[in-house]
Amino acid sequence: ARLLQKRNADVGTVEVHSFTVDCAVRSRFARTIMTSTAINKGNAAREISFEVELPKTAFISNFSMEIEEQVYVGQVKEKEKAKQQYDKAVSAGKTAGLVKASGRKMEKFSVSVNIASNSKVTFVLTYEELLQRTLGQYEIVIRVKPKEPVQEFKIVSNIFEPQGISYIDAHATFLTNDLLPLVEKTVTDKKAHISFSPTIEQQRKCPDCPGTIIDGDFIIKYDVNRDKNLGDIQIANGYFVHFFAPKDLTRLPKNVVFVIDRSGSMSGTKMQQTREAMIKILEDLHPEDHFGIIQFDHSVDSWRNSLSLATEENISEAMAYVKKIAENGFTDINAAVLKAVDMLVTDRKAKRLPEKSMDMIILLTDGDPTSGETRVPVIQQNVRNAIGGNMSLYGLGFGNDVDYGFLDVMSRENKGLARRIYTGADAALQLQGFYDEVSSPLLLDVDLRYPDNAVESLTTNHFSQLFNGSEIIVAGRLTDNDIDNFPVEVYGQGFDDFSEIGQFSAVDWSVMYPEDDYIFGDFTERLWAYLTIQQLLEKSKTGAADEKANATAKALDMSLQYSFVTPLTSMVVTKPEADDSPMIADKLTEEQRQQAERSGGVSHYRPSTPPTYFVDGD
Amino acid sequence: PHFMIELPDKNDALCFNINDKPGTIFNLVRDPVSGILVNGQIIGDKKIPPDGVINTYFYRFGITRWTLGVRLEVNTEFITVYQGGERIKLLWSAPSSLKGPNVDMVLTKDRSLMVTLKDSVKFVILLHKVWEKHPYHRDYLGFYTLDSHLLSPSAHGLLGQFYHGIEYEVSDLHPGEVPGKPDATMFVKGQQLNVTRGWQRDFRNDVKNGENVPCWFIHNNGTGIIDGDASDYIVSGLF
Repeated sequence: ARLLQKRNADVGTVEVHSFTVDCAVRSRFARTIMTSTAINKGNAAREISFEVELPKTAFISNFSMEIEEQVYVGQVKEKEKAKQQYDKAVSAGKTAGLVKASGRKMEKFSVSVNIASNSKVTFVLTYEELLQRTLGQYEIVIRVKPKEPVQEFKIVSNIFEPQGISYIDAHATFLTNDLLPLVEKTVTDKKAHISFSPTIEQQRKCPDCPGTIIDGDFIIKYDVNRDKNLGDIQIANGYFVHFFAPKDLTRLPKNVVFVIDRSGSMSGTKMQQTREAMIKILEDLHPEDHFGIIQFDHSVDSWRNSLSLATEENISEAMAYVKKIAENGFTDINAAVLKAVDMLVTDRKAKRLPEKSMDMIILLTDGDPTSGETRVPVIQQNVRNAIGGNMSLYGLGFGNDVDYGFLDVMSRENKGLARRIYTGADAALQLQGFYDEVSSPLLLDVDLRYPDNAVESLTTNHFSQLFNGSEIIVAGRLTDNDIDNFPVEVYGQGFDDFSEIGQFSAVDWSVMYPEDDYIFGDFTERLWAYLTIQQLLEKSKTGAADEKANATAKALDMSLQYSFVTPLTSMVVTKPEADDSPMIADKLTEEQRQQAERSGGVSHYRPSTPPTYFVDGD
Repeated sequence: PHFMIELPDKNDALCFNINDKPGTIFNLVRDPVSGILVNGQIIGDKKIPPDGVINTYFYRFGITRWTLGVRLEVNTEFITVYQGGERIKLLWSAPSSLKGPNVDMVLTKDRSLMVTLKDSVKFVILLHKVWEKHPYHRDYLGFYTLDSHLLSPSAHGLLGQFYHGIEYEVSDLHPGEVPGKPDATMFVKGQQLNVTRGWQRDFRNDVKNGENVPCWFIHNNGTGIIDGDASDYIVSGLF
């Protein structure tokens, strides 16, 4: 992203005065405000652009431009209406210009505007996201790439976690030894303040030379205390949120079948990286786990006909097998996944697997189904019927050609999730990273229960599994705002079955944060809204047609109500230039990234008797 | 290589040879509407035969349906198929069949490859295996269009231009240079050509001996029967 770069050649006439990032986190819910001010010191009008990057998981919630004391504010509208209304700006089926994909984790927001001579412009972008706990920590990524040193450059983050912060770390990819001391970190039990504010001279690569060393990610990682097994409930302004991630639970053994696509398109680096990742993953299997390996192209082969215990000997043999996987052929996903399901079902029936254990399939593929059953809905139905809710399916889509939408739906329908593995030198690490996330199941069928008469509009409160290092979050609206004792029950199946009942009370924020009690304001409500919209968007992809339509309609309503730019809404930004079309900011989806890669064909029907035309030699 | 245009409605056939330097690539079919492209590269004998005539044959075909991202390369050793970003390599020595959303293939070991490109064209490629130690000849391929009725009227190429049929008349049959192969005058495309009644072989049913198919042979690289001349169909690459 380029911050306030000039598009015109006469450098020096536009001065970027300030760039500040203010990130406030209240109980995992982060609101980030990026503000930048520039002045056109030239004699003529200049186009100034504002380009920043935000995490893919974030929703833009506000954008404004202030020019000559006039403020232009972006308005969130239903995407379809925005399209109809501003046809010039948004061509059908395509995302508009303001938001573009940028790398794996981020998307780019950019806007440009003409500024009169000696005028000032201030851009303010706000986005919000619920931080997800992964491998035992939350991560805030702030990407900064100013093109030139900025007079006032500042990153500030204030984190408020009522459970208490167990550790926090801040670093940046661009930090040098000179800049390192500029990262200021103040941590008390429940609050952390992190700031980074280099002077214009400190931003320079060298004295008097152009360019800046500030170019990369500023990353904050932290975790919170987990004193109660039942988790923590926070109540604010009529909404509650429950964070559940008990510690010290014994992990469940897992029975995992790796289903590896070896079709022709995996040739070369992808296949090599898959082999490398599988070797590492096999090394990391717990001794009480069972595992199987299936490789497929247009035919399906399995290492062994049933799962094997992860003994040293078996792992060693599996590694030798994995090393020999060679690419060839088309992609018969249907047959391969059904084979994996069959292996697990057969072994369960034969009691070869521990009773208390989790069954999962990890499918790694890089392409569309191109062999055997190729109709995506039929494959999804076949897999859904075969699995019957008894195991989890994780779909790892390798590269850009994969039908991510297909994998996403199929995984969600079977208690799992899909993840894209990006082609690159670190693809093997990405595979291992994903495996690490799901390698340690703690609980299955987790139920979080709240009094029916006290809560409404509850987010999902049943979860198929809880993995070590992750966290379950449930939020809802309270019907009684003055609730004194809030009873909570949590049940789950684990190595030792989990059953906890407890009561929570509303915290007096003015006591916990005497100087900052105001900061919680609408955060809990917006966290609830964010989570509800996310889950509705997921529901809108699976299930019956009327359920999908209902979920979509509700998600749209809430996106509009809370002013979130989601895949169903667009933000319309009206520029001061009267003749110009307004600009539209959309939310990107993985499917949209894939869409452009698809192509279709046409054919012409011309009946005739088919003679033979040939060329040969003799 | 010899080209054969069967015209069942007329109960007749046309044939011609196209030769050029070994390595030349010719366009056989190009249909911009369905996105079909078939190119073939010729190869010569191992060395100049005693009669001094270097025969050329097709030994490599490149087949693309670019609208669906399908691409096949067929040579005398193996077949490579690219589809949806995937690549598959098949050896002539291993029988196999593949069924995909856009292309179906049936490979008969060391003999033929039947290819159906969805909603467009069906063809078979024959492999002619020659004794490895033959002093002059080497393996070569034949390309037979079995069904082209779904291709558009815009289809062209050395074979493709005949997919829409061709109108001609033959008269003035008279003895030619070779006994049993009379010459005649053919009126086609506004021209008058001297043609010879002969035969060419269709190897589909008998890959070793072939079956003789009587046809009107057009001399000089098919000049007069094809649009333009043979050099107009030379392309720079297989795809």
